[in-house]
Amino acid sequence: DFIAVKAEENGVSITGLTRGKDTRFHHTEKLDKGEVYIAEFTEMTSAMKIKGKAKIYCKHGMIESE
Amino acid sequence: DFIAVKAEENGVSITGLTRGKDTRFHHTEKLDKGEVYIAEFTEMTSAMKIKGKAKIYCKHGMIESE
Amino acid sequence: DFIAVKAEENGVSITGLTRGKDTRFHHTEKLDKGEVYIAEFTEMTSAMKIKGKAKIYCKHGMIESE
Amino acid sequence: DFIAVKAEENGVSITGLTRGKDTRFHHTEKLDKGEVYIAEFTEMTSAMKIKGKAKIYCKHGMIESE
Amino acid sequence: DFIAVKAEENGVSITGLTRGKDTRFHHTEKLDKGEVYIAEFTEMTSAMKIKGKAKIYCKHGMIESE
Amino acid sequence: DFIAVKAEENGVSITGLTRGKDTRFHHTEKLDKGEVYIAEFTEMTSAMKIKGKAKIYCKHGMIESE
Amino acid sequence: DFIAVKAEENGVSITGLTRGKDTRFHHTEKLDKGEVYIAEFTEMTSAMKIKGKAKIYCKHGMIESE
Amino acid sequence: DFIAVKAEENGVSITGLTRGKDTRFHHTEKLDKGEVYIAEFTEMTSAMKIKGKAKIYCKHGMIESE
Amino acid sequence: DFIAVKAEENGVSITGLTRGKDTRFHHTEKLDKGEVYIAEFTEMTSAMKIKGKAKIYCKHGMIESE
Amino acid sequence: DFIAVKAEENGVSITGLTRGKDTRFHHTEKLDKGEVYIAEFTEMTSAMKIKGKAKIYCKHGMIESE
Amino acid sequence: DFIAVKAEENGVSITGLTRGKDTRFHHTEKLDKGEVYIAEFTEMTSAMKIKGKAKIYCKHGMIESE
Ligand SMILES: N[C@@H](Cc1c[nH]c2ccccc12)C(=O)O
Ligand SMILES: N[C@@H](Cc1c[nH]c2ccccc12)C(=O)O
Ligand SMILES: N[C@@H](Cc1c[nH]c2ccccc12)C(=O)O
Ligand SMILES: N[C@@H](Cc1c[nH]c2ccccc12)C(=O)O
Ligand SMILES: N[C@@H](Cc1c[nH]c2ccccc12)C(=O)O
Ligand SMILES: N[C@@H](Cc1c[nH]c2ccccc12)C(=O)O
Ligand SMILES: N[C@@H](Cc1c[nH]c2ccccc12)C(=O)O
Ligand SMILES: N[C@@H](Cc1c[nH]c2ccccc12)C(=O)O
Ligand SMILES: N[C@@H](Cc1c[nH]c2ccccc12)C(=O)O
Ligand SMILES: N[C@@H](Cc1c[nH]c2ccccc12)C(=O)O
Ligand SMILES: N[C@@H](Cc1c[nH]c2ccccc12)C(=O)O
Repeated sequence: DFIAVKAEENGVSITGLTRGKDTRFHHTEKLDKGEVYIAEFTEMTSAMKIKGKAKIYCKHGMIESE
Repeated sequence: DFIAVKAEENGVSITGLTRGKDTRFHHTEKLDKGEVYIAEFTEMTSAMKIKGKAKIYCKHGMIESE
Repeated sequence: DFIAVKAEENGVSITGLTRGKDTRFHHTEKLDKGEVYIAEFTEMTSAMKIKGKAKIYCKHGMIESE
Repeated sequence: DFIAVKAEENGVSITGLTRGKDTRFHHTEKLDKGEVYIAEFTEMTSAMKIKGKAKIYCKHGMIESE
Repeated sequence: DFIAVKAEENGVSITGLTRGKDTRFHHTEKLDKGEVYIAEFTEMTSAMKIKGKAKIYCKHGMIESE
Repeated sequence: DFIAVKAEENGVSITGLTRGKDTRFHHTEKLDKGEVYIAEFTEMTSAMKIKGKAKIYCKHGMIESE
Repeated sequence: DFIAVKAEENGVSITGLTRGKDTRFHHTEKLDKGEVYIAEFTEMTSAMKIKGKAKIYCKHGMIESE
Repeated sequence: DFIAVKAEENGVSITGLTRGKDTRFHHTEKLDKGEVYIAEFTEMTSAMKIKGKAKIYCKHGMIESE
Repeated sequence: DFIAVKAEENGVSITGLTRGKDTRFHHTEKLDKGEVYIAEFTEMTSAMKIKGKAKIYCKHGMIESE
Repeated sequence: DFIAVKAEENGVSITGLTRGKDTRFHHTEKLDKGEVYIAEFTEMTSAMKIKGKAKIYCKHGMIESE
Repeated sequence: DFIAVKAEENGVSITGLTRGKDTRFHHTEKLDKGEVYIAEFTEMTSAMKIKGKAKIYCKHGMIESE
């Protein structure tokens, strides 16, 4: 599984949270308006948090963060 | 399997409950309005609880918590 | 497989029943109106019982408990 | 595979029958009107019997017991 | 794979036949009108025989025995 | 994979043929009108032969034998 | 995978050809009009040949041999 | 995977080509008009060649050879 | 996965290219108009090249080479 | 899983980010207008970043980066 | 997974890029107008680059390179 995030403004962030007992931020990717980040769930990443205005494409449809 | 949660107000919480004999809260993620949290079911997490006004996207459709 | 339960009133309960020779209650989650609980079938849980007014979303559709 | 049973009257029963050479009742769950029981086929349970007025949801559709 | 059988009259029977070299009856479940029996194919059961008036739900559709 | 056979007259027969180098009849099930026989392909059975007037339900649709 | 063959006349034949280096006939099943033969591809059988007027049902649709 | 070939004239041929480093003809099946040959891809056969007027049924649809 | 190629003119060629570090031609099959060649991707073949006028049937649809 | 990227202007870049504890850029492919780059998620690459005006084709649909 | 490329002009190129830590070109196939090249993702090839005017058929639809 992966999600695709298209930034609709500058400064959108996608943060990966760690898999396992401990849930902490391990990486944050910053996007400028128009950039697209496509990221899988992995051995390292079992949750993601998206801040800022963006379109999120995943198997459950398209979700707009603000 | 994963779910996506979009907060429709500040203070929405998504809590992970532990897998196994014991069912307890192991992590709570707080969201501000507009933020999106996407989380998998994992070795650690076999149930989730969502409080506050949010849109929940999963394979069974879109569910609105209040 | 997982189910999602949205409480339509206070005091809705979702109870997990144990897998194996013995069938007994191992955990009950109480929901207030509007809260959503999403729970998998697991090594520990092979049946669930829902009491109170709620909407239950699963692969067989949406079922309303009362 | 699991089935979901919604009781349409008090006293609905769902009985699990044992897997293997021997077919006998190992557990009966009683439901009051409006309660919902969701149960998997398991290592222990390879057949189920439903008595009383209920709606049964499974991959083959919705079946009404009386 | 499982089938669901709803009895449309008293005395409906579902018989399990043994898997393997030998094909013989190992269990017969009797149903009263309105009762529902849901049974899997198993290590023990590779064929079933239904007598009496019933609705049989399986992946190939709904079949009415008489 | 399994097939379901509904007898439309008395004396319908479903015969299982053996899997492997040798192809011979290992079991014949006789049906009276209205009875339903549901049978899997197994380690023992890799072909079946149906005689008499019946409705045969399988993944390729419904076939009428005469 | 299996195919179903319904004979539309007497004397329809379905022949199994051997799997492996050598391709030869290992079994021929004769059908009278109206009879149905349902046969899997197996460790032994990797090709089949149908002669005579019949309806052949398989995952690619219904094919009429003459 | 298998294909089904229905000969639309006499003398239709289906040839199996060997799997592996070497690609050569290992078996040719001749069909008379109306006959049907159903053949799998196997450990031995990784390509097939059809000559003559025939209807070829496979997962990509129905193809007519001439 | 396999593709099916129907030659629309004489002299159509389908060439298999080797799998692995080295990419070279290992076999070329020539087709006359109307002939059909059906070929799998294999341990040996991870790419194919088609020259001449033909219809190519694969899971992505029908493609016409010229 | 793979994605396909078609550059709509010169200077479009697709960057692969490393899988594992550490998230860093390991390769950037530059595209001129009209060129197409098709890339899988791999043992090495668990995220990608696209800059510049392009059309991105993936299982969640077509996304336009700017 | 494979893609199919049909050259719409002479000199179309499809280049395979290596899988693993290092991303470099390992093979380029040149196509004349009308020729079709069908190539899998493999142990060796985890990305491809297409230059020149062509139609690219893959599971995400048909993409035109220029
Ligand atoms: N560390 C957690 C992260 C997580 C995944 N899903 C969650 C749902 C809620 C809270 C935390 C999580 C885990 O791997 O399970
Ligand atoms: N610890 C429990 C959590 C759980 C999952 N599904 C449930 C349903 C009801 C109650 C608890 C649960 C388990 O892993 O099984
Ligand atoms: N302990 C039982 C619980 C159960 C699952 N499905 C059931 C159906 C009916 C009764 C009990 C059950 C089991 O694992 O099998
Ligand atoms: N003990 C039986 C129970 C059963 C399953 N399917 C059946 C069908 C008919 C009769 C009994 C059964 C078994 O595991 O096989
Ligand atoms: N003992 C047989 C039962 C059976 C399954 N399918 C059949 C079809 C026809 C006759 C008998 C059977 C077997 O396991 O194979
Ligand atoms: N013994 C044969 C039975 C069989 C299966 N499919 C067939 C098709 C044709 C003739 C015989 C068969 C086998 O296992 O392969
Ligand atoms: N013995 C051959 C039979 C066969 C299967 N498919 C074919 C196609 C053409 C000719 C022969 C065959 C094999 O197992 O491969
Ligand atoms: N011996 C070849 C046969 C083959 C399969 N697909 C092909 C495509 C083109 C040419 C030859 C082939 C192989 O197993 O790979
Ligand atoms: N030898 C190469 C062949 C190949 C497959 N797909 C390709 C795409 C482009 C160029 C070459 C290829 C490999 O197995 O990977
Ligand atoms: N190194 C990270 C890269 C990554 C994947 N998905 C992500 C989501 C957000 C942030 C980083 C990532 C990993 O393998 O997990
Ligand atoms: N060597 C890289 C090639 C690659 C695949 N997908 C990519 C996406 C972007 C950049 C490079 C790549 C790998 O196997 O992972």
